[in-house]
Amino acid sequence: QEPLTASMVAAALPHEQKQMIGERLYPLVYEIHSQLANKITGMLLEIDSSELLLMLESPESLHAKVEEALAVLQAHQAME
Amino acid sequence: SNGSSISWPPEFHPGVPWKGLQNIDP
Repeated sequence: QEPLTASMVAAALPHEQKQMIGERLYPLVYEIHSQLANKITGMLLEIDSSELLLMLESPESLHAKVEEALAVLQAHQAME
Repeated sequence: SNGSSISWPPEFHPGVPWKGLQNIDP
């Protein structure tokens, strides 16, 4: 699979951008947290596309955001 | 009420249009 570039994403429509990024992001999130990968990926997709692209290229940033999203998700579930 | 489920966040499933996209492009 070719790396997703900023220009590829910029050429896509807004709703396509998130889908393109999501397809790349999901396998990475799955490796970190397989059980909640669907929810965490959905949360991360609410982040700006430009920041998501940086996360795709930076495992450390991605890992940090996944942990952050996980904490928010758990807090949200605790309130339910 | 019964049968309530967590609707947030919109889950992403590979190959399936992401539900959260409804908020971006209605």
